[in-house]
Amino acid sequence: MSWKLVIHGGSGAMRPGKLPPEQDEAGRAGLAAALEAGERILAPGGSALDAVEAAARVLEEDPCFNAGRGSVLAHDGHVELDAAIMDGRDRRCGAVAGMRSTRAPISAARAVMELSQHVLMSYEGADDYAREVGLEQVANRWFQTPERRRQLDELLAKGSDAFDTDIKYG
Amino acid sequence: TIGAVAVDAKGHVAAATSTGGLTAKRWGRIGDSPLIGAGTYADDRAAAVSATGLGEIFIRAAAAHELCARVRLGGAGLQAALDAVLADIKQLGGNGGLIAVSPSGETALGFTTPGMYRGIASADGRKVAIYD
Repeated sequence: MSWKLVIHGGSGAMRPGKLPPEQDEAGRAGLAAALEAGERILAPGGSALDAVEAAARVLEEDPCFNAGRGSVLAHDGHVELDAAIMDGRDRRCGAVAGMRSTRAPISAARAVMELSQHVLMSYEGADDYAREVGLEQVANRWFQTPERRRQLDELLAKGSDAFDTDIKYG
Repeated sequence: TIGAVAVDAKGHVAAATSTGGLTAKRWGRIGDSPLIGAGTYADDRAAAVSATGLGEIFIRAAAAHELCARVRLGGAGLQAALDAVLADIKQLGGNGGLIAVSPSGETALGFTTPGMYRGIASADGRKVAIYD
C-alpha cells in the first residue's frame, strides 16, 4: 500500500497571468513545504492523521494563505480562526471556530478530538481550552498582515455589508 | 482556506482544514471548514475530503459528507463523486474547490474558480499547481 497526500491552499478569483510573480512563487513554495512536512511523516510509515496536521501547520504559519498567520480580517479588523480534523479509522473528529489567540488552530482541533469528549468548541471557550491543554497563545495582531488590512479596507470602501463572496481574497 | 487529506501505508485516511474565513465577516459568521461533513470529512469506508470556497453553499450541500456518501452508498468513483458535488455547489450559486483521497490511494480534486493552490505528494514525487 502506498501513501498519498493532497493539499490545497485555497481557491479563488486569481486568474492565470494576473497573480504577481512573487506571490505565485511564494504560494508554490508554501505548498511544497507543506507537502514535504507531510511526506516526512508518511514516507517512513507514519499516520495520515499526523501528516495532515503537519501539512496544515506549515500552511497556517505561512502568510500567503488564509489560515493562521495571514488570515483575512473580519469586519472590525481582528482575525477569527476555524479548523477541523478527522480520522477516517473511527470517524473521531474535532473542530474549533472563532478562535482569536491560539497559534495552531488545527492542533487545537486535534486536542478537542483527542483530549475532550466534544467535537466542536467555539470563541473564547475554544481559546481557553487550547490554553488549558498547553497550546501556544499569541496576540491577535500576530495573525494580521498589512496586505490583509489593505484587502479589508478595499472591501469596506464598497460599503459596510461588503463581503468577499467572490472569494477574491479568502 | 487551507486543507490536507492523506492516506497512509496502512490504508487509513484523514482530513484537516483550517481557515480565517471570509474577509469582512461579521456577527460571528462561521463557514464550512469547522463543520464536520461540510468542509471536512474522513471515513475509511469512502474517502477523506477537504473543501475551500463559499462556505455557506458548502454547508447547504453538506459537501464533504455528500462526496463520501456518493462513494460509499452510490458506488461512484472518487473523481466522479467530487465532480458531482462541485456541480451541485455551482448550481446552488457557490464556488470553490475540493480535494479527496481514498483508502486505496485514489486521489481527486476540482474547482469552479479560476485557480486553486494545490499540491500532491506520493512515493513517486511531489507536484504543486495553481491553475489548470
